[in-house]
Amino acid sequence: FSRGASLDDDLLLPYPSLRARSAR
Amino acid sequence: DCARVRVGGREHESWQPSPATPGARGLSVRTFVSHFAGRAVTGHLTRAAEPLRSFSVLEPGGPGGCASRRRATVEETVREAGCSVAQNGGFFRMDTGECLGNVVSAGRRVSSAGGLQNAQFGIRRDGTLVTGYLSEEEVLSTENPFVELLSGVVWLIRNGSIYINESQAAECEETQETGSFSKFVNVISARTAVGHDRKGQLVLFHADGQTEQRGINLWEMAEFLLKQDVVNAINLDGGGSATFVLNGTLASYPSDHCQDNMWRCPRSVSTVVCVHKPRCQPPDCSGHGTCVEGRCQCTGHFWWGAACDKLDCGPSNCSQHGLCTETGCRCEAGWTGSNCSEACSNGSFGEDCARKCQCQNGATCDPAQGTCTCPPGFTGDSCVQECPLGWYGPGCQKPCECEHQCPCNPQTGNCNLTQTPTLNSILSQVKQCLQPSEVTLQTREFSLLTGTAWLALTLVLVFLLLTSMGVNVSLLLGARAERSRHLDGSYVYHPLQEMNGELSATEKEQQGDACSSFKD
Repeated sequence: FSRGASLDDDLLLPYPSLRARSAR
Repeated sequence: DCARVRVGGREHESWQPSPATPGARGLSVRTFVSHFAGRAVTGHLTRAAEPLRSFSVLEPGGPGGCASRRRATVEETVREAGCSVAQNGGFFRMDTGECLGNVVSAGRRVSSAGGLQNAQFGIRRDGTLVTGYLSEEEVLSTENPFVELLSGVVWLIRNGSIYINESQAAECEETQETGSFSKFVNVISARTAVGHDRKGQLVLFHADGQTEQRGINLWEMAEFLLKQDVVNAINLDGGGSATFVLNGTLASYPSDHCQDNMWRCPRSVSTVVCVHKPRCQPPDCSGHGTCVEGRCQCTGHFWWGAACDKLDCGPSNCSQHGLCTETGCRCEAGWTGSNCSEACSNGSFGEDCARKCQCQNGATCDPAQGTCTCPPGFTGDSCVQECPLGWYGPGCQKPCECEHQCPCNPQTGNCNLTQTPTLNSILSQVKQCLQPSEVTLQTREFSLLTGTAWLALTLVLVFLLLTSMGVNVSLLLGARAERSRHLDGSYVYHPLQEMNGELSATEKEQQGDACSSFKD
């Protein structure tokens, strides 16, 4: 079964990954 | 609220392990196609009894995967692990592959969330299932530590009730610029979850889907799990990460596209949750048994317990006189027998009573050390020596307390010695009299009494001595004169006395002498 890497294109993220959250 | 909680306790549910309940089979995997709001959704529900022995959290690609920020497909990770059922586990950074949240795998602390408050699911060493929020201190606690632990996002069900709203309040909802957290909760997608049911069985949930197109949201998943008698559960990674592997083979429909977007490919993810045949805990049965179908069969007669880590020498427990070892009771010195209940006979001592006592004269022998407790009147290592004068008692430890320091009865200390019939005592009587302190006393008495007597005796002896000397001198002089007279012809005249014819004594004597002289 040749698989190959997925495109990681179905992202379900709870937090925006662009900015590290600042702890309050 | 995203605050890090380092110390103290946080809200969580602990479910005590239950003994294997009848009816709870080892592993069951069910496949469903259910309709949620008119949408058909496929997926799997897995139940596993004794999660402590059948559930594991695996690092991506094997041990060390988190540290090296490795990503691997679930199939790759479980290839060596022997999982019957496996799903993707916790969240990770897409760009770096860093494992996010707490990860404890096979008792090894792999990574720490540093107290960040997200939903946790883990198993402690005694099998307690823990679901909810934990401070860093609780994660790192060594008292009944976690042996398996991973972090999700959103505590779906708490104690049989949906807990999603409370989770949103507890888990960083203010950080949404785009409201992503509430969207995360409400969007339909592929989903996975882990929890447990009322029987203490581990429950894994997987639903196929694709974000915003197919699948279910967190509310629908929670409702489904409630209906399956799940009492605690947390949400794990979803979307393209959602993967279900059965006996090492992909058994789900990933939503990520392959290079050729005609096809779908499983994503390389981070940690994996794995259900396997029950393993022995620890796997090597503490080195005292063999693992057969997940049960330790202990070697020898004395190892017992699920982990073969307890020793049992029977109800008597070596009679408190020995140590239970894997070969049985090892008795303390002075005791013997299979359960150390027999004291050494009075002739032997030591371990297994293997050594012979040397005590004499009826001395008692210590069964442990072999030391002799001497009877009164005797001392020495073997109680062979009798007490020296002036001492008495067992081991001759006590000084006599008689008057004038007189020796006493070595056995009783009694100063009246008649009571001691033995030859030694008679000798000791005699010795006792000659003791200087005693004689001094007698001499003094003696001088009192014989002072005059001595004087008289001395005088008499002196008188006798002088008399004897006088007589001897006279005799000596007489003889000499007699001899000289005989030699120069001179005579001595003695007048005659009327004796009626009998000589007087002196004359007789003279006559005798005259005869003897004449004889000469």
